[in-house]
Amino acid sequence: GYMDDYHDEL
Amino acid sequence: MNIFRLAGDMTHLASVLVLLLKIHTIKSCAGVSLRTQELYAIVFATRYLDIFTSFVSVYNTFMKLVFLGSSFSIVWYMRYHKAVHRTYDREQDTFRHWFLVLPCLVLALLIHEKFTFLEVLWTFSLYLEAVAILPQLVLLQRTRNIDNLTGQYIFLLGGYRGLYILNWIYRYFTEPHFVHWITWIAGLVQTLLYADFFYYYFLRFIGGRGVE
Repeated sequence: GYMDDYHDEL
Repeated sequence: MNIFRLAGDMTHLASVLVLLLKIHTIKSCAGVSLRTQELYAIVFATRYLDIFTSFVSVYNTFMKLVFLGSSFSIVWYMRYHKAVHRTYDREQDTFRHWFLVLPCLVLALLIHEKFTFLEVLWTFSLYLEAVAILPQLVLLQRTRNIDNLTGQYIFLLGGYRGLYILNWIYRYFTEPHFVHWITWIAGLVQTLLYADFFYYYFLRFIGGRGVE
């Protein structure tokens, strides 16, 4: 989904 | 994960390890801005709030804990450890860094991708990180000469977000819908703030002398 693939960076 | 982002994370990790090495082994924080360290502790505290709610990978969680732990322990060392605190240059480290926090918070409330508590704080952490190095760069101007460890620390810290920019370019071309202007612009501003430092760093580095 949008949220997790986006906030997968540090 | 791609090679640019891995290189970026490793460069970031190296920067905090160099600083911890300097502070823990030679018990000195000469030339290091406590205010920048405090801003970075806030950056990680507001960026990694989702550490308990959304699990991405073991690597992701591990690195978040490392960055949170190192930034807060560096602030603790510089504030409360007797020997280290003595080497802190309080008179020169005077950049009003709290003046950076409010505008970043206001900007995050105005410009964000989703208006949720976590997302606004996450966006705030991006804006704050972009300017968090300013107290350190001002201190650098004042103290003129710095030791190599501090120079390496700043170089690695500046380089990691530059590698992230390559990561964003890579992801833009390999993943459909990967468009995040806020992250990209904040990352670009952050990296450009180091331009002046990089110039002098490479001049000295090539000259083989310390960073002046």
